[in-house]
Amino acid sequence: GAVPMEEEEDDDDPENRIAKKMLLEEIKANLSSD
Amino acid sequence: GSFKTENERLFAEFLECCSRLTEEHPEVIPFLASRHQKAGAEFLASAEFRNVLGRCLTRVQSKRSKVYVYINELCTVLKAHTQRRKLALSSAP
Repeated sequence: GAVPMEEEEDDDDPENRIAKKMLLEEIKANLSSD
Repeated sequence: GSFKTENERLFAEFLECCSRLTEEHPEVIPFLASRHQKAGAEFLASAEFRNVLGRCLTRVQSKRSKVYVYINELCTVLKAHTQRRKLALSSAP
């Protein structure tokens, strides 16, 4: 049968973690400025 | 030629791909979509945008663990090409 490919590891990557933080902060700043 | 239709398809594909990977933060996709809406029509139909989109899409499909890096990259590019309000520049001599 098919082998399931589950990779839930987006917090494992430091570069991804920083990008996520930056993005969420920008979204928050945008919401509050509206 | 214009890449408008192709870019719209690629962007929709990117959004769909990312929405599955950012379920924990549902505000990310609408934010990316609003950045896209605010970008200039000329840029959205450009080969430059097609290249960025194609690269981000290929990368997110092969490295899902960096999804926010690619979303951030695309947001930055779209922000840089946000349609500006018409400035009262006097071009007439």
